[in-house]
Amino acid sequence: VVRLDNVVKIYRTPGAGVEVCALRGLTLSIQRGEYAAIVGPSGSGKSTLLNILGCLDRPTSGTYWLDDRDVSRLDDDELSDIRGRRIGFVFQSFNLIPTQTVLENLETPLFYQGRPPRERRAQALALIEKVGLTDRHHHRPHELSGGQQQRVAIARALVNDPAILLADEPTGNLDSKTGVLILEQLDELNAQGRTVIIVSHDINVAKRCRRIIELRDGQIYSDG
Amino acid sequence: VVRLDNVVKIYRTPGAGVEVCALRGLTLSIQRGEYAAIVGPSGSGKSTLLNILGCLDRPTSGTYWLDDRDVSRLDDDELSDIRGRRIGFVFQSFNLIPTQTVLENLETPLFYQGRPPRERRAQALALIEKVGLTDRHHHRPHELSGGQQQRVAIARALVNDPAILLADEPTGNLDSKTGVLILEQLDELNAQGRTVIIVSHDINVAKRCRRIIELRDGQIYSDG
Ligand SMILES: Nc1ncnc2c1ncn2[C@@H]1O[C@H](COP(=O)(O)OP(=O)(O)OP(=O)(O)O)[C@@H](O)[C@H]1O
Ligand SMILES: Nc1ncnc2c1ncn2[C@@H]1O[C@H](COP(=O)(O)OP(=O)(O)OP(=O)(O)O)[C@@H](O)[C@H]1O
Ligand SMILES: [Mg+2]
Ligand SMILES: [Mg+2]
Repeated sequence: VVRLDNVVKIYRTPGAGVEVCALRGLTLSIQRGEYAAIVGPSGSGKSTLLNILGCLDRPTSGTYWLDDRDVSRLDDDELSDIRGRRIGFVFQSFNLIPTQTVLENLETPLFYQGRPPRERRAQALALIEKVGLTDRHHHRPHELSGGQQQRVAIARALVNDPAILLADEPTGNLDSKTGVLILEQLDELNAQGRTVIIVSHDINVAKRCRRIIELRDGQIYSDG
Repeated sequence: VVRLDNVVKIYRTPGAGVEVCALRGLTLSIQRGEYAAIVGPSGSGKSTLLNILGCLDRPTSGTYWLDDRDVSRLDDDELSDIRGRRIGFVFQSFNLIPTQTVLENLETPLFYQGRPPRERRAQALALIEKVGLTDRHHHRPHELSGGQQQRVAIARALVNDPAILLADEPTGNLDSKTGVLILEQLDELNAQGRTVIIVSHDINVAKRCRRIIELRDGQIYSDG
């Protein structure tokens, strides 16, 4: 379902003289329904790779095929539709909307998919319960603990029932018990046929996946 | 060096009807030079406790003695001096200044302590090297990976050579190798006689400390 061909990513900041080659020619194929982990040292390019897979960023060179379509040939509307309907993304730094409550944060993506109000509320509350935050649904992000914010970020990625889930360090701020609850939900998603790709530093998380792709310095070091 | 007596913390958000009792009467003593870990489930009150210890927040009731002084009786200048000189704080969400480079982020606390420019630069660069970020010193936070941002947050907490280091989940975004590098520096700080208190979900981190304080639901569940 996902295919990268010799993808290079170079970050440049014109004024600051910053130039970093974060991905150095990555070639990778992930089939529909796979359960893969991306591991590697801090700074090795994991988030960069996930952002490209999630259509949040574009390669500097090389090609990205999603569902056999060259993503660079899609227009903004098509990309936006893919991001909204097919992909769920859990950000390493959560990216919650600070002015909205937990409930509003979860209803927003459903609103953009044109779901009616009662359905939005029901779906949002169901996911809030799944991640154990029912009694916090009226809090704003800064009124939550770090691990609670992380769980909201996870719930939000699931709210549109995505075919592909991309999760960047989903358990970094969670105690082991809560982390296992979340991972069981990811297992379940994959058992339903969805493609799940997790970036994690935690080897116990990576071991639950059926394939481990290891990055070092922007390249694939091992894959299996 | 640190003593809490029946400390209660209640968060209230007037308009939103949010009221959460995060700490329910905590009584705790930590001696100078101790190496303690605070563990517990997500939402159990660890960051709240650390914020009070770090003079970043005040108890709703109960007393906090730091170096035998009742913190609630100190004025803003005295508090500011304690935070600037005696305490180093690593935030769970890093709290880096987004418009400043890594180098500037580290020089800023030194500037407020009145250190001259050449000394600031030397100290900042020394710490940047200690956390392995020499070739990223001119980047801004959004131009860094998650684990790199975390390492800057750690370096910044150490830059004023604090007597007490409080670290909230310092390795949550780090691969195990980089995490161990950081923990070895915390071991070293403690060996020099400083008080080190780490909040962590990672039992391997907690085990390096000589004392583990476990929180559940805003209370001390075990301590030893
Ligand atoms: N500003 C706030 N307003 C209301 N409630 C809050 C606020 N900050 C934290 N809380 C609540 O207080 C409780 C304790 O939060 P705290 O951040 O101390 O937890 P924690 O143990 O650090 O959790 P984690 O391991 O997830 O970081 C949580 O249930 C949280 O929802
Ligand atoms: N906007 C940017 N501008 C310049 N360099 C960047 C930018 N974003 C990331 N980088 C650099 O690209 C490299 C890869 O970053 P990336 O975030 O993909 O790493 P990562 O593997 O996710 O690391 P971590 O495990 O610490 O989260 C890092 O060395 C980082 O400094
Ligand atoms: Mg990352
Ligand atoms: Mg916390």
